[in-house]
Amino acid sequence: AMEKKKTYIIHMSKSQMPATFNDDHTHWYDSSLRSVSDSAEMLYVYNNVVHGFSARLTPQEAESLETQPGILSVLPELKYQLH
Amino acid sequence: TTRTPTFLGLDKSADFFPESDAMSDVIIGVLDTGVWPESKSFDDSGLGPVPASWRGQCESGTNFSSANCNRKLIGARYFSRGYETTLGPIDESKESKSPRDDDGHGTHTSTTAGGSVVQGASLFGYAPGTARGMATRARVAVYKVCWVGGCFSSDILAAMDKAIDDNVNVLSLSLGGGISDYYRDSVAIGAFAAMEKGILVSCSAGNAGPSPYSLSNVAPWITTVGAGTLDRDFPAYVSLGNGKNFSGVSLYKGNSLPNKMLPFVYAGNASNMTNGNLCMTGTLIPEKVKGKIVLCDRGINARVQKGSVVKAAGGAGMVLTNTAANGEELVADAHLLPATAVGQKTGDVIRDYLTSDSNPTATILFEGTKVGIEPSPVVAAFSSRGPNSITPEILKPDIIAPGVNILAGWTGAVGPTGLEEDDRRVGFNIISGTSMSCPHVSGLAALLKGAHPEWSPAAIRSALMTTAYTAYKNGRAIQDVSTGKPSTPFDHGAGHVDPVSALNPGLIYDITADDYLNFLCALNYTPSQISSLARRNFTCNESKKFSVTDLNYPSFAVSFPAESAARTGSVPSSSIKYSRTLTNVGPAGTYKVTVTSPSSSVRIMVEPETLSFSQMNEKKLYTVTFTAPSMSSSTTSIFGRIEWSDEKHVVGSPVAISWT
Repeated sequence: AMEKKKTYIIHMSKSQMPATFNDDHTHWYDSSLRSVSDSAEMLYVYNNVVHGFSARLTPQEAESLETQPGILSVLPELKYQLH
Repeated sequence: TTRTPTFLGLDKSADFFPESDAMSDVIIGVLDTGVWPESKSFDDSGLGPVPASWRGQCESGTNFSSANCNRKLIGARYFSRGYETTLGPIDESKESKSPRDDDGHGTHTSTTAGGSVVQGASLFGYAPGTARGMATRARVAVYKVCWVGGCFSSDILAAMDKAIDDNVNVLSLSLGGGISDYYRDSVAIGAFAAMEKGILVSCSAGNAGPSPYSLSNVAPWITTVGAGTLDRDFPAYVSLGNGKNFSGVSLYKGNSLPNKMLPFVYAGNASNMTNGNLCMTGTLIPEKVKGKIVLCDRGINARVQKGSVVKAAGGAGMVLTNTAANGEELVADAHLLPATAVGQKTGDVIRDYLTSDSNPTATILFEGTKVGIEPSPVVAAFSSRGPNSITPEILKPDIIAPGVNILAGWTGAVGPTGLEEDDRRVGFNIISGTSMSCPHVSGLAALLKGAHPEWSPAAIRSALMTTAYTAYKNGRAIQDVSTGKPSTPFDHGAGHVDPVSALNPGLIYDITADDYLNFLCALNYTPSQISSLARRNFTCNESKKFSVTDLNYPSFAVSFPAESAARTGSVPSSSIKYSRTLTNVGPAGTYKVTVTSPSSSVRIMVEPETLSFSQMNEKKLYTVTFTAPSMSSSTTSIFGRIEWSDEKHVVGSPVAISWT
């Protein structure tokens, strides 16, 4: 059965974006994601707070993505509470 | 809020805080459960056009349209992809997929920070007065990131990302997660980016007090806010059949109890469940509670739910007792039946009466709202405490502000208890938590930003911290309700906020983004961790020696190495050196340092002892060398103070010294 997917925050190192993407970092993010999963959906692309995006991945896909060039970290989503 | 402006001295400071246009150009972004736009606190009379700097939007969605915004509530967005991806599509019969606040928390915090003036506010007549936010002329933009099922970090990051694009000046987050390192904590990550854009990020410290090491949101680029009480209370006495009276608090309004003593029963003796004393759903035996006053213990389920359970079982009233965790701290609730909350000691005495008297009776006498309560403020028992578990050398919390029994705007979707069975609807509600103290500081930061548009987030926080007070007018130290003793910097940080003084602090401790990056080098962050947090390639200069003690923080937390178990010969001592830079934001002046050393065994040497400033924004460096014998790690922390004064301004910093 498909391993349960979870949401991850993926931090990218923009300085390692291949020139072929002509500065289109969203396209680069998407192609990085596609390299580990055909079905993964991108939730958000961040511009100010993170160079990266959030996506729904299996733990195995997350692990594989972490080894891709330009990926700084793949961190599991956290849940916060009101105080 | 009512009463808080007076308590903070804002009512006398109209001339201090110029109601200039600069004030009404400040935009406070609030990440929370959304907003109830119909609240009177979003009245925009007298406000000019939306600031030209504003880039945000008023998004439409379930039960919310862009027409709901105005010149006070200038922005409203919602973020639910992370929430829905994890928990499934939002059930729009239960919550609004829009900025609309179905909970009340977001309306409460946003109106506390920047609500307009509303005459004749109260909750059922309790806490009556003119309600106003801290920054009545600031604009408010809400970012809904918290839903019935929680607040998810992918949504929080998206909201912070958008708030930065929208050009807010202050961000207020009354939420927190578990304790994780800065590069893994989405609030810390988002706050770093906001800080770089000159946005002050104010966060709640957490409600996990009084345990030590219980703080949330401790990143040094975040303003971390603890909670204190006001000088206001809502007394509701318990009168027992043996003639004794005990203090309690309550916000109950409704049919009074009959004018006679009623049978009184302990919930633990009116249930077949082992935890029947907690008055949880379905645990009370109706025959045993019908028409009686029921004593319930706090814990597990919500306080107001206990009242609802007693009412559903036919009880006439409830006395709710604290446990050791909350001690003598009394938090008032708008219960659905006549009820009052009493402290742990009172609860013990009442429980004894119930077990010893063969025919125990009681009643509850409601006294409404009382002001001028002293001592106040006291640190709330629930307010999370230091030391900072991630970086012990950064003293947290930064400051405390009013967070107990705070009246502010509320949603029209649920009643004041938030319980489904509560069909009452109110415009204002009274609730407690560091969620309430945080927006106080967010609003005060907006006031300072309006008065000093050129100040950085660190400068604003520094002004709030170095002018905070740690003693009452009678000279006695601020108390911690959980101990009944003076609170420490691990409880109150730099002290209780004093906005009027903060307006003219004299000197400030400024911190730039690069200073924070050097701080991360001192933490031995890897280039990848720094890059994740700061979104740039930053290499720590190998030839430079980095130290967390060099971060220009307005307070001091000193961690000496604990002695090794086997110690022979004379007691070794160690010294730790801190450096600080003060920037002059006031008139020319000469400042002299006063050091309060907590004990003769610890030496605090400041060099130089005098700093003279001749112009605005002039910077001067000083060093502090702390010397102490090595002690065992069980040695309790000790606290001192470093103050610079030119006779007109006092620039105060707390010092916390520990052996770890």
